[in-house]
Parts: sequence; C-alpha cells; structure tokens
Amino acid sequence: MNIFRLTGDLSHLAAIIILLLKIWKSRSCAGISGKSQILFAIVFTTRYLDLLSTFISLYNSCMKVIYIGCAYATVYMIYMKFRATYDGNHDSFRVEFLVVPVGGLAVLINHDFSFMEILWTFSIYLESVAILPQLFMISKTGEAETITTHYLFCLGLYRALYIFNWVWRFYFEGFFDLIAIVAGVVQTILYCDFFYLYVTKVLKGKKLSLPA
Amino acid sequence: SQDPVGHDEL
Repeated sequence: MNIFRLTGDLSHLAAIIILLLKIWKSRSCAGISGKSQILFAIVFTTRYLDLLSTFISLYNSCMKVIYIGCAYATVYMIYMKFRATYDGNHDSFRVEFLVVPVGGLAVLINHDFSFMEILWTFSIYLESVAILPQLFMISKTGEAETITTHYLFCLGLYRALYIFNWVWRFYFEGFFDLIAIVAGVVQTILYCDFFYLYVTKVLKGKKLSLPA
Repeated sequence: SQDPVGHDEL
C-alpha cells in the first residue's frame, strides 16, 4: 500500500458516495446513465469474486464489499426507487458494443486462461470503458449538473492516482501488471476532455454545458 | 492455485 493507491481508493469511494448522495438527497437520478452504473456493478461483481476464494487484507475485503454494495444500491435507485426520474431517452449508448468486444478481448489477452482470471480481465477491460454511456449522455444533453461533474472528477482522479501507484510499485516493488496498466491508461485518457472542462468551467463556478 | 496472478489491488 502506498499513498497513491490509498488516495486513489478513497477518491473512488468518494465518487461512489457522491453519486449515491446526489440521487438520495435530490430524490432524482436525472442526468445519470443507468447503463454506466449497471456496467460498474458488473465490473465489481466479476472482479471481486475472489472475495470468496482469496483473503488479502481486512481493508481489501471491506472496500470490495462496500464497492459492490454501493454499486447495486445505485442501480436499484436508478431502475427501481427513482425510476420515474431516470432519463432513459438520453441514455441510448449501445452497451453491447462495449461488452461483447471486451468479453472477446478478455478471452484472448489474459494472464492465465482460467475462469476467475478471465472474469478478472473482463472486469479490468470493462471498467476502462464503463463510463462511456455517461459521457455520451452528457454530450447528448450538452450539460451536466455540478454534482455529477464532481462525481466524474473523483472517478477520473482515482484512475490517475492509480497510474502514479503503478509507477511507484514498478520502482519500489518491481511490480507491474501490463493488463491493468494499459486498461488504466486508456480509462484515464477518456477523462482528459472532461478534466479540461471541469477545471476551466466547474472550478470557476460555472455549470458544465457544452457548445451546441 | 485459485489466484495464480495475485491481484491485490481494488
């Protein structure tokens, strides 16, 4: 554990909680892509199956349980509790175009051709693109609530901090996991455009709206 | 051999 990984995990946790609180307090999931949230629930489920087989640390297990629990709670709020506020018409990204290629890639490129390992690889690849339906929704409506942009910023920050974590681990532990690193870099790049808008608009007190 | 690669990150 190093400082980048810890702050990365906490930033990830902050993102998840910000989103849950936004939906709960406003009693609305307007502007939130349910499809992205389903993808994240699939990501956590397929990656954290090792909860049942491998114990790493109390911290590790607790965070996994919290991530999975929050992911399902978010999906429940969007599709059940506050379904009436879900903006399905704008959430029109075709997820099969992500899930199918990612599944194929996980079978082809992995560390070990075993069930658990392929699921882990699938979750890594899927996470790198899971935010696309959300970014697509924002580009379609041309705007995002400020609280939604804070959520996205924390999520992007988590990925960026994990890259610093990998640099750290490479230098001090000789550790590197090419699959995680490549997918993590791809994921971070997807946020770059958003980071730019966040810094130039949201941090200056303006609402995030895209030119028509 | 459940976890041959050893994924310790979240």
